[in-house]
Amino acid sequence: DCARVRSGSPEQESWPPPPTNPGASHHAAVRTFVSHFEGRAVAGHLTRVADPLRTFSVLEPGGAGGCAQKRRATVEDTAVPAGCRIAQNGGFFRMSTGECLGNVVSDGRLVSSSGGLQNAQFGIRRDGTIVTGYLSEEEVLDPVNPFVQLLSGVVWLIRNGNIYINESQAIECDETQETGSFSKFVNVMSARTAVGHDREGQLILFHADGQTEQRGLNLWEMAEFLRQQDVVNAINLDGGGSATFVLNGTLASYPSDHCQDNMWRCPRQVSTVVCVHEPRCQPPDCSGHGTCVDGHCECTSHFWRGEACSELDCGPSNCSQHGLCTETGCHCDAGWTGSNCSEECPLGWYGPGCQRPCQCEHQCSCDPQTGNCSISQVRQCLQPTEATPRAGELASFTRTTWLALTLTLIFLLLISTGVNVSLFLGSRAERNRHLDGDYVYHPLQEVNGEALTAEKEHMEETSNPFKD
Amino acid sequence: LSFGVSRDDDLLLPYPLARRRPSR
Repeated sequence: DCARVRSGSPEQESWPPPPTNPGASHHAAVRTFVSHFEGRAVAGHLTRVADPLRTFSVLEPGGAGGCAQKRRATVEDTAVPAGCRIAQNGGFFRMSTGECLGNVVSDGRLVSSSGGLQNAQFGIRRDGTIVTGYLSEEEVLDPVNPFVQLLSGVVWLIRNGNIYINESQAIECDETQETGSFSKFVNVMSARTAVGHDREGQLILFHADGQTEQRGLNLWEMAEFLRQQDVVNAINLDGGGSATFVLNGTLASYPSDHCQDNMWRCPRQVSTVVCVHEPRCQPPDCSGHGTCVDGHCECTSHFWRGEACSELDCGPSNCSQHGLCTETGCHCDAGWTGSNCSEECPLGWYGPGCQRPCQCEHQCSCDPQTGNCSISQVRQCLQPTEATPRAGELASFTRTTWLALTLTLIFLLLISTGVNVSLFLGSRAERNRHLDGDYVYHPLQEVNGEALTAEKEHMEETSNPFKD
Repeated sequence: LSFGVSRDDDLLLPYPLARRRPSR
């Protein structure tokens, strides 16, 4: 009677990512605790991880392909090659075969699908949204905003700040389990691990040492501990002998499985691993168009933009609607050229990139897009000497420009002719005057005071002959 | 810490093996 949900949206909580802050610290904070629960001392670790979209990964055992090969590996063996600073065991698995159980999405790769089986899920979508709860098969395979990390647990511990164990017991399917009883699984003390998030969108990893029925926590105690740490949503992951905590590549917990020599304890070879690493970009290769620097893509081409260097942007003109934006800039339609595809082909050229010369008679220009030489399309015919590869330069001289230039030159020629004629006539008149021996008399109007006085007296004598 | 492989002796399995059914 175990239900599968193929489509729709079962009970779940989505937590949007906090605003991007490139300068924020990506360091994970690991806290060690030894706390008392019902008089029992329990040791463990609580880890808070900022920017989980870039710093958190679900890893397959022993590396990529581990689930398909049904591998089992210790957390150390999986975490060290992957460069994990902090790592814990992850989802459940079949002990006898090593098969990964439930949904597994590792760094954007869908590794395993439960087919809509209803167990508690924890995942991060491509946009950074953290999803906790139950998922339909359709949601797991969502292509629009796919999961980049996803793993399955058993029992949704905390939903929206409230303990959700009773409700999840009624919902969850038992097909991922092998032995024991569900009630005992919930209530027995044991080593435990969990994953969740707080109100700031930080990812929370929890680990507690223990040994089934002797030491450790039950799910109620773990849920209450997490709730007191401001955890909003959390699910329970594999525990018992699987519970392992690795810090900087070194085992930092006390596993409960015995070694072959009963004197010692050995870490179990498990299936998936949850890993906290240095910030990575999303996608890690910056869509192949950039370099990842401290978790953020620096796009290599001038025209690739966006957080993932996945958007082509040729500027606000957008190639003037006459071309397509590519990673090398505007790829202009036939008949257009220029960095923004805003210029028509120069006279005498047509086609894509204006690379083809017109084939019209009399060197006439053609349609810049098709090369058509029909009369309606003809704009100008060039002289043979002008039909040179310098057509690009000639394009700037339009018919109006030529007309204006010609008129200007004619005007200058007329002025020059007039000036020359005037000078010629003037020089001939001067020469004739010298030849006649004539001269010009210019009476002095004002030279000095005496001359003016003498002239006045002369004029008075002339005008008044009877003066004494 | 190389003491060999663990004996997988601390099992924490919520459901009895007998109830496990093949996937449909």
